[in-house]
Amino acid sequence: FRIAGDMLHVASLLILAFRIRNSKNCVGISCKTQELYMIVFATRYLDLFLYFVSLYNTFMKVAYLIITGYLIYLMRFAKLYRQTYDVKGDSFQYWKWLLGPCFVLSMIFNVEFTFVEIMWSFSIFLEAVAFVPQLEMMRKMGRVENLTSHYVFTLGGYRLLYIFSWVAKIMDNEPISWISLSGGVVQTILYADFFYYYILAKLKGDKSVALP
Amino acid sequence: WISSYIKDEL
Repeated sequence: FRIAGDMLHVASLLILAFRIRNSKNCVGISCKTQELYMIVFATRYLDLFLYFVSLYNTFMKVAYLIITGYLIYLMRFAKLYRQTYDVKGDSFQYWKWLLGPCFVLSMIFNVEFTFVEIMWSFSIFLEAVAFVPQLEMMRKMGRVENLTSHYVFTLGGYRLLYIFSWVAKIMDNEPISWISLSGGVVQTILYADFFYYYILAKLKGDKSVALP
Repeated sequence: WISSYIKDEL
């Protein structure tokens, strides 16, 4: 489940890059969500400087950072795409509604009151809600086109598979992080209704997903 | 300020 989840996560980022480059625009894509993910990865992967887990872990962490940086570059700076980024539509105020509350939560709920642990908790809470600006954009547009819908589906699926992996760990009496689990559950719930409409649309053979 | 817990998830 862990590996499958990670693969879905990378796939989702690559699908989004492909989506932007292939259609030569970033209509309906929230750059704020990508910026939030950048903050998530930057605060969680501080441990890159502290200890080594495995070549796999290091490689994946660096890959997430690079691909997310590339996506932000495409939307904000690349000549070909930046005019198509909907700055006005991507108006969710994340400083007030997401960054502040997540920081407060991480000061209360953490494994140890140290800088690195607080940043780690912060990244878990922020990841759970980082998708909200993208959801808000999709809600406004009412319809999600094909590749974007695959992006959302794979990104949501990744955290669901992590939940399966945590459940498997619990059944094996292995320790799990309750902060991760609670963040993961909130994150997956945020995707629940999108999953429903996605599967409905794909069963009908629709190219895009209509949201109510 | 450094944590004493090693995390193996991404």
